[in-house]
Amino acid sequence: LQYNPNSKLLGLPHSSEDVTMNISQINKLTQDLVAETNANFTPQPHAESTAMIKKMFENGLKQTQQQKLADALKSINLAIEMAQRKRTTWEAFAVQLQELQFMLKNRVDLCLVQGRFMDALQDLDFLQNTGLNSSDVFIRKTDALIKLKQYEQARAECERGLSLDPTNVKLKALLIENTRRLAEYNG
Amino acid sequence: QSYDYDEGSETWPFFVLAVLCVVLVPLTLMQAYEIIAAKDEDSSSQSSPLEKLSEKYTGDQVKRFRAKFAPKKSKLLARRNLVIIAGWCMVAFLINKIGSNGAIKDAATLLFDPYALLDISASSTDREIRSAYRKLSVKFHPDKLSKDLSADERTVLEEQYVMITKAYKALTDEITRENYLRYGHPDGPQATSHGIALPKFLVDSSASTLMVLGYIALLGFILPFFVSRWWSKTQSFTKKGIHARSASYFADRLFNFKPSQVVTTGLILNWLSHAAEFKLLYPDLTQETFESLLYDHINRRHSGELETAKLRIVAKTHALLFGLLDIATTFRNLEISTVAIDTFKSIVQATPLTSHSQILQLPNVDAKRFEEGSVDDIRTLGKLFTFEDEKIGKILGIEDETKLRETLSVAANIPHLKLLRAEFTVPGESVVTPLSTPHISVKVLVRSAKHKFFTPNKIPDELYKEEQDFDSLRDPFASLSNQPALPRTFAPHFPAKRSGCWCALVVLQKDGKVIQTPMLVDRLSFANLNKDFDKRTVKDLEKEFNPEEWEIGTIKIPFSQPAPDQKGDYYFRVIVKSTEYFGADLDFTLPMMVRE
Amino acid sequence: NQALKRRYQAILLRKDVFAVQW
Repeated sequence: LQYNPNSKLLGLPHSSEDVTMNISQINKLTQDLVAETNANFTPQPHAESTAMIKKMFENGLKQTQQQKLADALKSINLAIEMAQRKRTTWEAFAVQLQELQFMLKNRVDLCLVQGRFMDALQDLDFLQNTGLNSSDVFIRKTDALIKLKQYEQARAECERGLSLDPTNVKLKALLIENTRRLAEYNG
Repeated sequence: QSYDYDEGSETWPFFVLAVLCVVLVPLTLMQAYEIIAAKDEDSSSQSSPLEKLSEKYTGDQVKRFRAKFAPKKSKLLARRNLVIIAGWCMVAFLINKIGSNGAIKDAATLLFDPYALLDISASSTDREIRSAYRKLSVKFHPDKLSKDLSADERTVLEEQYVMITKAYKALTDEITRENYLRYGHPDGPQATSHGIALPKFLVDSSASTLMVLGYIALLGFILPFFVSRWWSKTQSFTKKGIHARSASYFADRLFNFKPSQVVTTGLILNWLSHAAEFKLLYPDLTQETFESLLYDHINRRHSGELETAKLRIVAKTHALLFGLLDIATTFRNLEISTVAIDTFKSIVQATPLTSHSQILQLPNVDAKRFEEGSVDDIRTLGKLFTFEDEKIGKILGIEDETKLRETLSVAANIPHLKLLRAEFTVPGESVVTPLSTPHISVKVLVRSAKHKFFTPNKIPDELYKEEQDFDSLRDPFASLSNQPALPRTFAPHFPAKRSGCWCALVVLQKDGKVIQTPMLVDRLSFANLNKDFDKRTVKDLEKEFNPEEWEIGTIKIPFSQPAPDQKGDYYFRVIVKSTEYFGADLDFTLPMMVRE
Repeated sequence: NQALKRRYQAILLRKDVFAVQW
């Protein structure tokens, strides 16, 4: 393990990707700590970052109301990038997670409306991976998969959604629609 | 102190005979059983047109490889048989040596057997003994003997008479009987000789040092050698038949798996290329080389002088993938399990995993023509069969008539599973009761992509019935063995002949994780595939569809844990994925309704 | 938080991979 005093970074040549990843995590934490001006910082999220992100995001929502969807998407992306960059590594994880999930949910709808199904699908995957298993995630995911002609996966997602919420009418409708498409897909 | 040795070789033949029998009898039985089982195996598996076509399309490179590395057929000439034959010859030789050895014979006569002397059965009553004795003694009594006998004949007969009297006493008179039972002879303990069942020269003279050296060699070197070789072998291979180092590598990959990694067949191939088996086979090649060889195989690229190496490591991926699948399901990781099976398909069919894999796995397909040409994006065989034959030829870019026919025959014989009925059943119960041991019983229809589609309710209920007799209740999985074994797979690019299987995964819908290791389905009837029932010709289903003609396949998946103790509906996802063909999979959700 | 960021970064990678595969 080498430590570079002026760049204040750790280094370990020829290490496996797991070790490299851990080292880069430590470096990131060190950089944030060194950059921190406020001596007695707490895991409380920085108020100004939250304000900036919020403003950016609200701007996006306003544009959505004005039906300027492309710009809305852009400003939401900006808001997310802002969150990715501004938030330090010790600000409360729960807050960061909720903030990110909330923004992504809006971004998903914007992508679906604008026909960017792959983007929407990956965001939905991310939401599921981070534990968001609500029915409307399944509805959107099934819809995106159908639009992407992945009927087998769409059926699996839809059925899983129905297992968790057996009475959901929209999922039932999507299942019927998907079964029809599957039949056509299989000739 | 002075042992007498077995000079007349009276005892050591029995010792050697005993040792030989202890070794030979189980060996012979095992070999015989194996030969019978092998015959039975050949008869039970079903043949399929794909087998011949697979042979036809197998490149000569692969053919040469198979010839070189195929398991040796000649079971009969196997070393074990030679040992058995040699052993039995030894036994025969020893037996006739014992038979012909005088010393043993007279030693045998020393054995006193009153029943033999009175030639009555050992279970006769006193009355019979008495009458037999009376009859014999009348005959052999010295006074009764006729005069003209010679002296020594007379002594023999007198001796005989004495024996008979003794025998009679041994059976009736208390004291002598006591002696007989205790010492085996009425006259009390006979002179028994204790000796060493070895010829003298082995122990006493010069040969004794040889013997001692023999023992030292046996105990000091030979035994430790075999034990250490056996031990290192068992240590280095897991029960799933993969190398321990490979298994630990896979486990390490699974353990440190990050959600930010994307699971693709490429990732699985990368993991496979780290396998210890490959390193053992080709120590001089690097992991990157193995990975590129695997890619060469999937993209059907020739690897030059590493061609044989490529075929050998591809043949090894069979066991490795099953090992990886086992570990992935143990870590409950569904994504890696399914992608591992997809990798399996792409290795078996030497076709990369894309959305057109189902079509590209067919022989003679011109991929470029097909990619450009396919106007309405044909991705499944079912869709392909909605066109007429010559149209299919144009889509696939096949001019030659016979090739087209063969390609269509392969496409029509690739088995697709159609779900007819699935449920959790507890043998002997009508519902799944809390804490019972259910298993998943799936009724499938093995159909071809060419067949006209019909809904499951077209098949009457009685065809689903299974005999509910006692042994099927005791072991519901026994009835599966009535189904024939799977025929050979159409896999002309795979180095070894194979028949493959379906892997049945059970996933808990709540958290989307696998709950048990895969159940391998390798017995299903492909009889339906011989039907024509072409979707292009069959017009109205009513008249032409006759349910009796269709065979219904059964898949039973044991459930690894007891049913939950609370009533309610628990949703599971059952994935039955073939390791051989693209598109031959099943994936459905199954509720377990637990009721009182 | 960093693992969350890494997973978020993976979205772009996954898009390319699935676009190719599908």
